[in-house]
Amino acid sequence: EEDDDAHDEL
Amino acid sequence: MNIFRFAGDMTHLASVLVLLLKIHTIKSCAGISLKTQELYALVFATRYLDLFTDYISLYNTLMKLIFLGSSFSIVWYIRYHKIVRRSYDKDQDTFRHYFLVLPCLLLALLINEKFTFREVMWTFSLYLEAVAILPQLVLLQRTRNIDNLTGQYVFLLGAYRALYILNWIYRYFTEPHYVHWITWISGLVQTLLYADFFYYYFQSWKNNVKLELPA
Repeated sequence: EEDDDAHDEL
Repeated sequence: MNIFRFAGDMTHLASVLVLLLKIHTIKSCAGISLKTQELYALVFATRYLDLFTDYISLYNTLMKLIFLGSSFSIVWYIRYHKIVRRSYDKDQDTFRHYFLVLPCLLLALLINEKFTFREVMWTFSLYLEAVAILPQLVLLQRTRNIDNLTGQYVFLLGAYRALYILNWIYRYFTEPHYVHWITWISGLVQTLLYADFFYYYFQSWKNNVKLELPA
């Protein structure tokens, strides 16, 4: 599973 | 994006603006740690490597550019601006960068979510951001005279971190699979480093006296 949701934070 | 995250970003932005305001209008960087500012520049340079490869939103891109641009220009001002640099407390700001940078790099190589260059750099930036305020806190403690803008700058940075914790709690309960231990633990450590400062900040505010940290 592509888990990129932390990378949308600054 | 939830309200905590947005408020956190805005507080972060406000902290940078307060600092730039101080440097630009008063032409002074007294009480500001160049070490901390250089560490932040390194934090943003390593965290935002995805700036040109992944597009998330216009908001995200703009904020990244603002944080990169402001952190490097603050470093430039303190190092090279012919008036600003005179006010730099060089003899007091003696914290050594590599005491923080090297352990963070090692830790990022050992503990990360994925062993890729970008992910290790991202993780390094999280660890480094957690401790980057230390030279500034040490300098504050050494400086007997903390001016209002410097106090507000550090307070806003701490508030930004506290709001990010609320953001993570909110996301954990509202988004499926939102679990990021590395981000959370380093963020929690970072916020705890402000606890002492917050205590004295509120004391000075409550008693309406000038902020001073005990030696």
